[in-house]
Amino acid sequence: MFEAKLTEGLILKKIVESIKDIVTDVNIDISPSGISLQAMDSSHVALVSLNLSMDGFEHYRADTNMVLGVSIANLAKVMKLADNNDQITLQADQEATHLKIIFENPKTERTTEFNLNLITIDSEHLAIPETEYSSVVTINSGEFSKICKELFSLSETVQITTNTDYVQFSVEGEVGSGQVRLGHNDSEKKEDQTILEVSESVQQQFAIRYLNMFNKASTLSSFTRLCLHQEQPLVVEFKIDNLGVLKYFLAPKISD
Amino acid sequence: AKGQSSLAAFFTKK
Repeated sequence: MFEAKLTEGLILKKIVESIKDIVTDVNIDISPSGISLQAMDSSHVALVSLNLSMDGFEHYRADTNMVLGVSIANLAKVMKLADNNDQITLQADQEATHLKIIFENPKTERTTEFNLNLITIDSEHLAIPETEYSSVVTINSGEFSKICKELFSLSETVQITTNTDYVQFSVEGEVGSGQVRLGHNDSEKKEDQTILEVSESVQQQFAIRYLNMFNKASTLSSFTRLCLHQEQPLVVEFKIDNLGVLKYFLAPKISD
Repeated sequence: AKGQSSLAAFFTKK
């Protein structure tokens, strides 16, 4: 038996919105300590990894490990039934054929229930190597979103360069070439901060289209953390306060 | 020219 109640249901709604353009069918792993999922996009360029700790739920109970196969597109449709102020409860029996989703608004006394049919998904789990990222950039999530969005109108690809002084996002396209450079900024206004932790400089290129999809999660977190290593995919990380973390992995563009 | 690499080149199957 699995049951989890999230007081701030909007968070779950935002998570689903943040992954639905990247992955279609997903196995949700339920364990006594929390909820997680890992899934790749169909082209195997991007991977979504979500970890939610039981501590962030108002109520959490999972007797055993369970795998719930869910169509994210259908889950997103169901989530549309939720009001932004609703509490959300997820329920599934052992050997479940459906996931029961309950939306409750204690103020308006409105309750919505939906039994989402589960599906069997033959997905492979990837082992992501423990990596010590040589460059970690923490940047306001709204600002990073805006940079990616505007650069995408100029080029399909962005080159990210890090060094101890700045992180640089540069593009080169038919329109011309240019870059946005952000220096280390630990100003008093926390939201303006850009924190650079660079032990080794990195220069890699990425498809901006994917970054724009990841940035849908910027509503979940004030800051985006970019973890880079010259020989590894980029990690774009959004911490969800008191609940867990949503990470996206993106394979770099490489010379043919 | 740059081509898009795959995550399979970096991560192994469990």
